[in-house]
Amino acid sequence: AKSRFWETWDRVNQHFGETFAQLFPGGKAWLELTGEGSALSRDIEFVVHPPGKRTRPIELLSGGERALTALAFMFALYKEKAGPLCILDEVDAPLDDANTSRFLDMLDSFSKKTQYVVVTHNRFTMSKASRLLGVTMDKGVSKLVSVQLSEGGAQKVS
Amino acid sequence: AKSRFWETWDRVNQHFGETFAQLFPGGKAWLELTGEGSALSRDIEFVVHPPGKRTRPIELLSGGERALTALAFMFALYKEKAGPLCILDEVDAPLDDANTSRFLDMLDSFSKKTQYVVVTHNRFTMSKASRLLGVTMDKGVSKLVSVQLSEGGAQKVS
Amino acid sequence: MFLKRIEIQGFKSFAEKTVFELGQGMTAVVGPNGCGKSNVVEAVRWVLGEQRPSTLRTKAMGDVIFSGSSGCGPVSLAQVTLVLDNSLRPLPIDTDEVSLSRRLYKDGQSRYLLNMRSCMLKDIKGVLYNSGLGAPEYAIMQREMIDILLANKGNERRLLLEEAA
Amino acid sequence: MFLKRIEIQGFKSFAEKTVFELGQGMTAVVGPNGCGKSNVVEAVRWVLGEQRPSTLRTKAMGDVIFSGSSGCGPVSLAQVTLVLDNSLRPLPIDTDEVSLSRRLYKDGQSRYLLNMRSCMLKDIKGVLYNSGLGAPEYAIMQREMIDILLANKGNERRLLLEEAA
Ligand SMILES: Nc1ncnc2c1ncn2[C@@H]1O[C@H](COP(=O)(O)OP(=O)(O)OP(=O)(O)O)[C@@H](O)[C@H]1O
Ligand SMILES: Nc1ncnc2c1ncn2[C@@H]1O[C@H](COP(=O)(O)OP(=O)(O)OP(=O)(O)O)[C@@H](O)[C@H]1O
Ligand SMILES: [Mg+2]
Ligand SMILES: [Mg+2]
Repeated sequence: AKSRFWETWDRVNQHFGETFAQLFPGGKAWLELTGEGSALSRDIEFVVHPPGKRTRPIELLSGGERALTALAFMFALYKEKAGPLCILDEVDAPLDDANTSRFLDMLDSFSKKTQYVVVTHNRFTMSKASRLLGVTMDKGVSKLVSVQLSEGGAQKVS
Repeated sequence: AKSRFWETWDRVNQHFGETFAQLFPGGKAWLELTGEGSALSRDIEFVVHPPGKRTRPIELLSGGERALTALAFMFALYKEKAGPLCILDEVDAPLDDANTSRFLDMLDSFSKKTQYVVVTHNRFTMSKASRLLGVTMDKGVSKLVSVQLSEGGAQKVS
Repeated sequence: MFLKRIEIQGFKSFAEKTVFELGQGMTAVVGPNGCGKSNVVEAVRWVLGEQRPSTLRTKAMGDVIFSGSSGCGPVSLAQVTLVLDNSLRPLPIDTDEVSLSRRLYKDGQSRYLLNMRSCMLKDIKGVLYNSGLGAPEYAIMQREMIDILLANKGNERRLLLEEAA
Repeated sequence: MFLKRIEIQGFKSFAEKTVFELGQGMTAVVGPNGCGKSNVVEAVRWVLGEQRPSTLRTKAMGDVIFSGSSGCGPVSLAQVTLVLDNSLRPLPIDTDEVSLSRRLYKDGQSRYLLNMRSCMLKDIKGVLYNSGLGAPEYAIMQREMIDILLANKGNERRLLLEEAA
């Protein structure tokens, strides 16, 4: 089990460097095990270098940088073992336009192996979807509605 | 001090009902003191009714509903005593278009007494601002840039 | 495509039976604040066997049953069904479609069903074991998870890494 | 208008002196992820006397000093200045403009200045006492505060209510 852990670790570490660089062009990142004890009990640390910046405590990252780092980690795991289904709930909310675009490109490259369902308020994300499922609330009861994308965002189809 | 607390309490409670109804048309909300002990040590509870819904544990509220509730509380306090300066950092991120619009209308009505500085990625919010201050990062150093609002969002002025 | 559709009835704000048809490619779920989108995500988490009410924004599991509104009285049963495409037999069951259901009754009774037959949670987990859907947190990422993953106070990073191993 | 401008130098990502001119009406601060917008908000919180490094996303206060990047070496001083319009004398100081500054040196030395004269934090707090700027959390609301206010684990709601009383 332990050698299998290290093989997985090395590959995921490489994947993480790749996914991070795709979301942060010119950036670098890797994983480290902190502390003591067996490999299977030590903490996993993200060591993260957005382009041009020095590695700092991860708490100093901005809201958008934190979201991209978490997404880079998830995508790195999916490069190792793709889940058949992945549901994302407003993970694009903190991203600016350029980062939303990089995120959507990455999502697209992973969607051969994984079926993605994305809850979003972001028009750009909506424009890249194969279908839109609209939800509305009517007197405290949720209902499905047909929607289509227009200038003003997703609109109910009457 | 105690009677002054109750006078403030009554007024803020009324303000909260008004600001909540403005952000959630048809909704109701008020404040309650929970537990025992002196008025000055008991917990303040938000009792919140979005339109058409029953009062539930506040944890069940959606991301956008939570943001609006927190904003309704802050605006209620400012109705009691307006701060001269108020800085908001991405509080509009979880809001849909209709709620962003209600939030901006409320901001506008409060901006006679309060100078607002709003950090945002939201184009609608940008369109309502008196000025845009652009920030960019150049090799890990933050700098001020001139920006103007265009079709694609805030653009640097070359 | 793996997930064909999600059927939600009596779960949180979905008082009436609501069917979400999915398909190939990316599906976007959209709507105004508070309309029920995150409730759909939590419905999937729930039917995959989530046991902690806190991940569903509730204190007690019974809170996921629709508790009434101005448009509809309370109901006594919450039910969520996932219908999966098994035509290439990714799951160890010999049917072209596999349905997973979970029910919770107001009296606290709880049931799982596999192809509409009653079973135990461990049977569902067994069927999903190597499919990549065995751990709800591997398949579902909500906004709050970003802060949890970055704060690293628990061992979420390790649990996810082990799921990928 | 109350706040005329914010001057930031050596604080977090603002290696070089940067001046933000404000004015009447609502000002929007915009830019890509990670460019420094929240750092501006934290700069204002800091100069108003914030003492807890955790509200500035750091473990130690010294971390707010620009620590170097590929474009600029580290600096040894962080300084933030607010210039306030006092022409209607909202503050108990007899000048048309009032400037508040805070400095932190790499060796840990910390200074506050009022109209460019050295003073104590309590002097700044005294000047701001009834102005509505005495409590940084009353003037500043960041995204994280929404969760804190709703979770109600501490007594944030009460502190804010007392500030309004
Ligand atoms: N047991 C229940 N019975 C009835 N309604 C419920 C129940 N549990 C939750 N709700 C309602 O569901 C709503 C929240 O829905 P949800 O979180 O899915 O919204 P959302 O579409 O994700 O919104 P946002 O865009 O703001 O994130 C709340 O208004 C809440 O009152
Ligand atoms: N002491 C420091 N020295 C140099 N850079 C720093 C320092 N502290 C923080 N930073 C940098 O500041 C950046 C974060 O800036 P900030 O949080 O203001 O971004 P933002 O504009 O709010 O982005 P977002 O839109 O994603 O919220 C981080 O990349 C971090 O590396
Ligand atoms: Mg939601
Ligand atoms: Mg920020």
